[in-house]
Amino acid sequence: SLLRQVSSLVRRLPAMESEKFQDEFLTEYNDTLLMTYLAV
Amino acid sequence: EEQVVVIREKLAELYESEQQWSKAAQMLSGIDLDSGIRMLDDTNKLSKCVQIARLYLEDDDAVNAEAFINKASFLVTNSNQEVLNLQYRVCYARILDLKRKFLEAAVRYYGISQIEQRQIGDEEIDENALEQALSAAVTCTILAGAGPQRSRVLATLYKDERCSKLKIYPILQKVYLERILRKPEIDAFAEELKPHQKALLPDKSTVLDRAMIEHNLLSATRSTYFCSFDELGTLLGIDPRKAEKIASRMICEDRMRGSIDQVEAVIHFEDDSEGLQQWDQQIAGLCQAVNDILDSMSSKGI
Amino acid sequence: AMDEVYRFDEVANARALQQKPWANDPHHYRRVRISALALLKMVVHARSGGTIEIMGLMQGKVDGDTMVVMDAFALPVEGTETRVNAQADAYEYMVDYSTINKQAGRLENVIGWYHSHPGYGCWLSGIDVSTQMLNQTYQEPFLAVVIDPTRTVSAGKVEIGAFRTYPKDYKPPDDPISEYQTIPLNKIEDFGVHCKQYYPLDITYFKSSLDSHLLDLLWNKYWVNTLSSSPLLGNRDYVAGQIFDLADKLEQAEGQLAHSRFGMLMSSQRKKEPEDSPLAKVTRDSSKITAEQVHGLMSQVIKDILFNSVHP
Repeated sequence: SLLRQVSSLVRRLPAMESEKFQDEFLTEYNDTLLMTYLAV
Repeated sequence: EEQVVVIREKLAELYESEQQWSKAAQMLSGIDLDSGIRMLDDTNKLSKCVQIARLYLEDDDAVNAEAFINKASFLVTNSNQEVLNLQYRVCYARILDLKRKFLEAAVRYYGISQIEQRQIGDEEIDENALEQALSAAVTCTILAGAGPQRSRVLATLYKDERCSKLKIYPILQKVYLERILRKPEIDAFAEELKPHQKALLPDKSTVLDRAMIEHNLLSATRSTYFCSFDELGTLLGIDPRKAEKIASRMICEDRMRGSIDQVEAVIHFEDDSEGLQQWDQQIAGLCQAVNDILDSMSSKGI
Repeated sequence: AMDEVYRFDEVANARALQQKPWANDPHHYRRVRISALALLKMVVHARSGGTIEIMGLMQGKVDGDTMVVMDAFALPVEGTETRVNAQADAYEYMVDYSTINKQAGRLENVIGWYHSHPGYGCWLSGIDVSTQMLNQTYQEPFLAVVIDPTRTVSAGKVEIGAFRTYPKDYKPPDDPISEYQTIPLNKIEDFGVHCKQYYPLDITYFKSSLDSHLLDLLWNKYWVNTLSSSPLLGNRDYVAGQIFDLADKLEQAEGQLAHSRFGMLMSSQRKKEPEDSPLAKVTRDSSKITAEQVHGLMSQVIKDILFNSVHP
């Protein structure tokens, strides 16, 4: 039963794989880097 | 006029003793509360209005009861008679329930269930009555139209620990967690409902049917991105065209986010929450799963 | 030994209060020890207020030059920055609460008040100073604690300050040394005018053996919550406000620079240390905001590597 639990956990990865998420993630990444650059 | 009033009141008492509620109410409603000859104070007027409304409600006559409760609304704000105020609140909640304004009724029932005093005037408030009010609140919330307003009330009820002791709790939990409800569960819930809550609507479905279909439709949006109407109809146990109608109404009323492609006969569900928020929710689930595995391992001595 | 502090010696406490050490030395109390329970309650209360200031009272005792806060309770008042002695609305509640609390075994008296400054730092405003001076006139020993729940989230640690005011017209021998903190432009004047009327106390924390055990049990929830939350998401409005404020301060600093270039700066301002110049302060504020954002981004990137880069 433990192995089944582990297998089920592994199958839930990756946690998120959608275009919408990628867009939001990279936008946030870029925003923060831009802010850092401006601050510097 | 005084004598007529006395006769009316006596007759009403007799009708009440014979459980002819509507007749008793009609007898009392003939009394002119705003008569210039007999000056009644506001408390008396309020008492009469509430009494008449209660009598009509015994026969489930929401229309007439509402007329008198509306009259009472003008008088209750200035009243400091706690028993009367409570009776007014209960009547109002029941009227909303009968008129199928389930969400508003639920909020009022919930307010009543939270009364802290156990003695108001000469009346004792027993725990069973409060539990009944709470149960009524849960029932009305489940029957209310699915959407963000209902979700808020569901959250309040679900987090109230008194609800976990109610018989109706398992279905509340499922509705709150937006899980699909199966037929046996719906039938079990239907057994607890009052006649007006199982009434037929113009489109030949019952109030319960509509509430359950809308709930299951919203639950489906949590697990799929899009779905054909045939599949949706199968999931909900209804005709695909009916599923399309219900979905389109919910989208128009802003209770569900999505779009319908009538040519392809497909509905696309949109999610309100941001991708990043969803990601965090997924991570929380994953971490919880890791925790559970570790707990299992340590309980097995690994 | 770690639970010894939880014992309340009524006689010893009464004796300590009878001596009134604060009357001779306005600086007598220099330290505060806050229990884990009190801290949790105050922070949760502050956070629950959102952007609205909340207020509550603390119960505890004194121990030499240390004030010990054992517990805290919320008061049913809000918006404490708009009137002096906002707690006057809650006197009845305070009396009832204290009476019932003693019956429940919490023997310590009220030893201070706490309130929140959502997003604008831990310091005492003019109204706070007036309130605390009033408290110190009639209710000594009394402490003022300020919590910033918004900065707590963005900084990842509790932003808290403990203060006591000086008596009126008292001149402290030297400037109190306090950690630099960003003050929004619309609060700077209020901060500056009154900052010399009070001094900060050093804060330490303590917990009982039971608290330690319970906190250990909560560890699992803590690490899950940490990984599944993002300070970048949660505090967007606050960060936007900070950047707006920074822009305003930058404009102000720019204006002052222009004046100095043309030699129009007043002699008093020319004497300012370079670190205290408006531009230096703006630079520090900007670095702080950026550092917090970068920390938030780092956690997002690490989560992406951990949870998104595995493909079975």
